[in-house]
Amino acid sequence: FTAGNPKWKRNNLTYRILNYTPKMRQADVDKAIQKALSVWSNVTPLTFRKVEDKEADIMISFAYRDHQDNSPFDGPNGQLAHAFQPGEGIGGDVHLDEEEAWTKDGRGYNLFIVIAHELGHSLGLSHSNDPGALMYPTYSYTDPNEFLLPQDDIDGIQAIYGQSNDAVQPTGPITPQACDPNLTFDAITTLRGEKIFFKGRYMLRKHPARTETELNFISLFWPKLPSGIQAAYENVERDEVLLFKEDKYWVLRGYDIAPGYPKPIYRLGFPKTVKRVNAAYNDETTGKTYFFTADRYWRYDENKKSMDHGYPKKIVSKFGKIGRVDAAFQKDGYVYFFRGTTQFQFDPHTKRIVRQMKSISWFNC
Amino acid sequence: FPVAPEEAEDEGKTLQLVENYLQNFYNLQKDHQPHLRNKDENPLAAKLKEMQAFFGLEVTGKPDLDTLEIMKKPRCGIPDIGQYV
Repeated sequence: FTAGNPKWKRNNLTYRILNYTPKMRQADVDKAIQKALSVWSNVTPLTFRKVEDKEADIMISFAYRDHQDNSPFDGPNGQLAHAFQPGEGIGGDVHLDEEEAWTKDGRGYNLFIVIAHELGHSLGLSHSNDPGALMYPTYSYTDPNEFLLPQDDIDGIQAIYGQSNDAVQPTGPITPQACDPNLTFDAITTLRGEKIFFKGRYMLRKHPARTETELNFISLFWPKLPSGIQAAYENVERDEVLLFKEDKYWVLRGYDIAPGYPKPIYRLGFPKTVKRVNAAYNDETTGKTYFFTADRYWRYDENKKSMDHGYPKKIVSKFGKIGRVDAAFQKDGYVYFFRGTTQFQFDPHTKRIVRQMKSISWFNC
Repeated sequence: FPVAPEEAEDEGKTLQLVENYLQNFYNLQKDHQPHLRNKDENPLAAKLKEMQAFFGLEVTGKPDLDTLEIMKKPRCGIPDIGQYV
């Protein structure tokens, strides 16, 4: 919260767009601002009405360097924008640095994301130290079509203005904590010696030489990848990682997404009845890749680039009682299967589960 | 060994980056004396610790690599602590 807990005394607020950046179509700027306002009106009783030619509560403008508010902008990058807490005059106003590369997608700086953050200040919120929060101080891109206001921000704004008038209260994503015993994973893969754990729009990155686990948005490294990756595996020989979501897959070559992706999973030999892949790992010794869907598994020959015959087979027939698999990866000859908060260490030679651990056992908790 | 000139320049740039960042976002007073050893902790180191705690970094009071990486990230112009009027 902002010191002194400033808040608007009314719920029906007005806004005005004083000028436009030449870097975007006006219609796209209008749309970004409307979407940013709805981020907050969707979770509170607040409403926003656009006015054209008079003083509004929230005046939105693009400005250069010193623009007479004692807080000059600093040119491209660095400080992208700022806004003032609720109040008369300049209170509530949003200023955007005209020298930034404003866009409506993942290039440059996404105007919707930045304005939504600044409007949080206009309504009385200060910065949050939750790295997944919209009110976190540093910029990070999220596809506007996938944007959901995180729970941290919902809690903050509702503490000021109360809950939404909707019968069903909106909720938002929570930022994963590496040592949360209830943490489960969407997918896991190795990547050049590191381990990458996918969870929603986040990836937890574990480098063997660092004790702490790094949390990042998937979009930080791969803006073109969607959130909610469902399966992933590394083909060490080809220095590739394959990532799956629904009926599509992407290939990372090194650290970059290879051109021409996503492609349908059916190119790998899955029948149309398969709609998604839950987990996958590549067996370095045999060069075979194992895919897990529902209670069955498939085997793909990386050299022949085709699915082996006689599949799918029941998971239990080869891997024992591990049930359905959320995520899997192979390390030092063992295969690690994750289901919910449980992890099984499987020895493919003896075909036995040799250990059962917590899902977060890799994070030095 | 004496620091090589460009290292000294880098160090100067780093200090400038750190000071600007802490003045802009952590209320570091412009007239602080970062190089005077007074009985209290160096105000710059104290503010640096505050910034490192906010971002969940290891609190060292020193401008280590992780800290500088965060300071170079594009961000909102509002301070992370204190009043912005």
